[in-house]
Amino acid sequence: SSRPFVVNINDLASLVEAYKLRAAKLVETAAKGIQLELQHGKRNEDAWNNTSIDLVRASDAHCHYVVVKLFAAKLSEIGDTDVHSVISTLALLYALHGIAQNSGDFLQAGILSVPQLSQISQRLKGLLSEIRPNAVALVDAFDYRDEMLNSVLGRYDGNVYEHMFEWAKKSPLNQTEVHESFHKYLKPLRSKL
Amino acid sequence: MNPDIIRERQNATFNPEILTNILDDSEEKTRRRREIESLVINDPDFQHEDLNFLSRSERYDAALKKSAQMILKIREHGISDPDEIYSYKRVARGIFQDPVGLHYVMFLPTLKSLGTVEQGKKWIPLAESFRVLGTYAQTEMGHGTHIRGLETTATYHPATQEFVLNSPTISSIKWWPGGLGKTSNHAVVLAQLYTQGKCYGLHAFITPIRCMKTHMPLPGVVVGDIGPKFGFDEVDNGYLKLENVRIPRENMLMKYAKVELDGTYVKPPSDKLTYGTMVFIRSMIVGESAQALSKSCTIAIRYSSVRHQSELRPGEPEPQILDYQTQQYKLFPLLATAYAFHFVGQYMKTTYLRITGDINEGDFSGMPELHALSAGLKAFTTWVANAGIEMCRMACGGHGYSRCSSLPDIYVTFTPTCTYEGENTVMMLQTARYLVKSYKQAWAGQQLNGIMSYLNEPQHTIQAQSV
Repeated sequence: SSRPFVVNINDLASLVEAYKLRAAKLVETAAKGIQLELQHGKRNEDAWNNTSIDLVRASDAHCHYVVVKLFAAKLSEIGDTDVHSVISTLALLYALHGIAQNSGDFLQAGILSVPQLSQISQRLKGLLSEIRPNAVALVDAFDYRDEMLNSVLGRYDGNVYEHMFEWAKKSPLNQTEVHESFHKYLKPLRSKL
Repeated sequence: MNPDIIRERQNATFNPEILTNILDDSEEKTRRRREIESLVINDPDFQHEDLNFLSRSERYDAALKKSAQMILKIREHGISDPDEIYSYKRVARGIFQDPVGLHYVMFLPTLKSLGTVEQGKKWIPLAESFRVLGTYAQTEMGHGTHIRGLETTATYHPATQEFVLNSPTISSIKWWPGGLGKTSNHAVVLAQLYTQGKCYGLHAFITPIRCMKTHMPLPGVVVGDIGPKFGFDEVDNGYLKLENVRIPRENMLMKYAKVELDGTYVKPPSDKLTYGTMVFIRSMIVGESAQALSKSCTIAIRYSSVRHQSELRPGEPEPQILDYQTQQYKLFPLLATAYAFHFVGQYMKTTYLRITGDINEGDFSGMPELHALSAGLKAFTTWVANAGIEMCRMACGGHGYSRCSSLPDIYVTFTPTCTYEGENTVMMLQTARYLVKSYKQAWAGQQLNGIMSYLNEPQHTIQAQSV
């Protein structure tokens, strides 16, 4: 066995390694699960079906590893130091949040310890504060024109309330001050009661 | 401009424009994309009533009108680069879904990827001039992701050199394809091929369904709209029942598999090729996940910066809701995910183009990995994005529920990605099949390449770091 691997939760490369180990572990678990079913005399198809929950988890972990790996790789292509800094923070947040959401996998595989998970939880809160001043600029960078977003809440100018009122007034139900159904149903109802 | 949002932009520690260029792949592409978007936004022909205030029939009508305009104007402007066409349509469509969408996303690519040169010469000009308006009819009422279970049959008759297409059961009726109900006059129909008394599995057949003059359904064709859905109101997802419809032998797409005049079947080099179109779509869906999530994050984060609520510190004015840690914890990991998926979408696009280039050179070695990766990432990213859009809607409180927020539209338009083009759990199991196969190869000492090589690495003895 190779040298012991120690996860450094502030280092993205180390976190990519942790995701890789988690994926490898879950693939191994699923493959050995099938093996065990076969050893118990199950047919291939039944062995596969009886292990399918583990198989889905293994694929999910594999895809998660691919996403974290590609996110980390992208950073090396970003030259501007300010942009690199804010995207690195996002990448760290993505990786740590994923670990927090799937902590059982990392604990069960012995990749992380309970104290490390507490550390990660603290680090996550710190990252939220770091991202806070850049949140609006980060969504501005997606560069969706208002006409594409088509959202009163997401307007570039932030003037939500005025435009929400204008939007509501255009609703077909407001084409007449009194909707025709008043005369058809409510008025007759009153005269009968 | 709302003063809060002005301040937010002043606080930023980086230049968003540089990041936009990175997302577009270059400054020049950003410039060009904006130029194309302005063509649409400044075009009065594309102005229309707010879709939210239209009935379903009016939405379909408005959508078809817009589709027709889009096609003509793209030609008028001489836009031919696929990315630029995509940019034009993306802003022209807005929250619309395009009733003619499958014509260019599935019908045309299938003609090109599965048709012979002669078939291409005949059908592609007809399709590109919209005389032939096609869709892709694979899914049936009783069969979806498990496509080997499809029941529609195509039986070859050497005497007439025709295929007879038939929907043998109620569950075999083609169900869901976009544009099938009222718009298309042709469909690529996936059917079980029978020739010389034997079944050779799924193959693709160009099937006329409506008269090219009157647009009436052809004899033996029962076609229509499947009715209202959760979303996609402006798309005529349709049904197609084939009652012994005869089509000429030349209508079977025979770039790979063939049926000779006498009915002899010639095998394709790889049974994964029918998957080609699906792998393309799945690779593109990863980008769609990024787009849906980034739009939702844009809406929720901008709104959270102008919305003030409650009291963080006694006596102080109501703070922006984006200052609450719980709001940040809802939205910022999703924002990071949107960026992650955008980069993965870029990777999938380049990988797809590389591997399909190899396939055209006769090298199919990359197909299994691409097939497995596109299936898994399609499932992974759509599940996460689907939940993320809902999280963004709820993070906007009551106003997120109003159609004016656009979040309901984004949700109902995006959520079918979890079940179409391969139901997600089945996709994950398809990826798992490849993972287990790779694991066994690694276990047997075979060196894996590409992303799978991590299964060759010895399992680290892991020493969880003491804090």
